[in-house]
Amino acid sequence: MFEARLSSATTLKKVLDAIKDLLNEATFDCNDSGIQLQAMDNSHVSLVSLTLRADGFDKYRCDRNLSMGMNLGSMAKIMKCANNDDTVTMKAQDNADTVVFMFESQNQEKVSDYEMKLMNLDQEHLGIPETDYACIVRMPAMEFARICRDLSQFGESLVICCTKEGVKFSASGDVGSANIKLAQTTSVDKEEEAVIIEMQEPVTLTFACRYLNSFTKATPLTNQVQLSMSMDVPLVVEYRIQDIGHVRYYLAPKIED
Amino acid sequence: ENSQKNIRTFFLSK
Repeated sequence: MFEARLSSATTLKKVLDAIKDLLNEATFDCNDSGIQLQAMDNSHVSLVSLTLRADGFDKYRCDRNLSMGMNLGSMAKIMKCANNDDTVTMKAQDNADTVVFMFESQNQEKVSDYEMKLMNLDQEHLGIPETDYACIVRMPAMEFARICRDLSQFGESLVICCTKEGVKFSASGDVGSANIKLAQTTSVDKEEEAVIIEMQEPVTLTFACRYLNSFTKATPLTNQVQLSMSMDVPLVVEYRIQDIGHVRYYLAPKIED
Repeated sequence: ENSQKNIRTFFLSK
């Protein structure tokens, strides 16, 4: 028996919005420590890794490890039927071929359940090695989304250059070029508005704007985003999900041939 | 033009 309950459907709606741009379908691996999902996008350029810890749910029970392959478009149709303040419960029997989403209104007067067929997905799991990154940037998630959106008008690629003074985002193309520099915050009044840089050595890397823009669909989940970079290895874009886990995106850099 | 790498080339298949 698997059962996981969240007191507000908003979190699950936001999590789904954060991944469905990149993934059509994905396997939710459930065990007694929580729910994990790892999947590459169709073109195998980026990797999505989601962790929802058991202790972050209002109720969590998973008697046997369970892998639930879901069509995220179908899941989105179901989640659309939930009000933000509904309680949402996911339920499945052991070895089930369906999962049930149950929504309960706050006053308990409306209860809906939606049963969705599960899929057998043949997904490759990748081992991500522990890495000491040359630069780690923490910045407001809204600011990062704005920069990706603005600069993607000027080119397909975004260059991120990080030094201890700050981080510079650049794009260029037919129109011309655009640069946005963010200085490291000197005095932190509001932590969520700070730009913090931990630098071992400076890094300049180039990434496809299209994927960065997809990652920023996770912005409603949290105030701050963390970018971890080292030369010629994938960028990690991490959004923490308060009290329950995180979604991480790994993006392969563009490299000169 | 820089070439786009495949994410799989950086991580090991489990």
